[in-house]
Amino acid sequence: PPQTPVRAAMDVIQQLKMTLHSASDRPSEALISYFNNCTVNPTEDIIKRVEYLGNVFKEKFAEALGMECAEIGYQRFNLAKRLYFRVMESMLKSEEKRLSVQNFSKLLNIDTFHTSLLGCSVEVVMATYGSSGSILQTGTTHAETNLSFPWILHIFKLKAFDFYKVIESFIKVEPCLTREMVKHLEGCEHRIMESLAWQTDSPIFELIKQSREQEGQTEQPEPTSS
Amino acid sequence: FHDYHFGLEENEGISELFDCD
Repeated sequence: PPQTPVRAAMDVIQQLKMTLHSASDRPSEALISYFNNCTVNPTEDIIKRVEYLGNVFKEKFAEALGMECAEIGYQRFNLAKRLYFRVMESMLKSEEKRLSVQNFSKLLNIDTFHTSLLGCSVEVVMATYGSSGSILQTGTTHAETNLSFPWILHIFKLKAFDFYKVIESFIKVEPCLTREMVKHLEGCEHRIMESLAWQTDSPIFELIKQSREQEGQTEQPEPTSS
Repeated sequence: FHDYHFGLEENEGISELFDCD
């Protein structure tokens, strides 16, 4: 059939569903093996975190769109959860190849890493449906455009700078992202770099401070500039 | 990856970004 805007939008959603249909909504054997290789096994924390953030997401989704949309929120999060585990596995395989190590205990026990990765997965799912909203007008999608980035940062209480850290690796290891989705994630990066990362409570200021202190230990101090 | 601009160096990855190197 001829390609129309409606068909293109539906194809993008269908493609996401097809990709994630074969993915599991729980850690795969390969992931469990990575978890077991850790000095501190992160499995329990990972499962609890996903459950907690899933409840937060579903509650906020229904709050924004109405209780009649609670089931849709459940479906959206379920897709995001599958994407999260799929991308995590690919990231770890890529890191194993690059670093020749199998113990990722430190990374896998960092809360912000997981919350950012799950947040990015949610954003991909929401943007896939949201971008089709103006075309398909299925009833919920119009309202869902209000739930686009940076909505996920607010509901997951996630710092923009931490979210920024996962985007590039996410794009590198997930081959099924469409051109439009890569552009969308790049747009999120730009918003973070241009404004969101510079908000008062951003961790970027502590990093700059630490960086200056390290420089100060190895180099002659420079005159203070305005 | 289309026109996406990668900022990480060849020898950098997610581990370095979360300070795990």
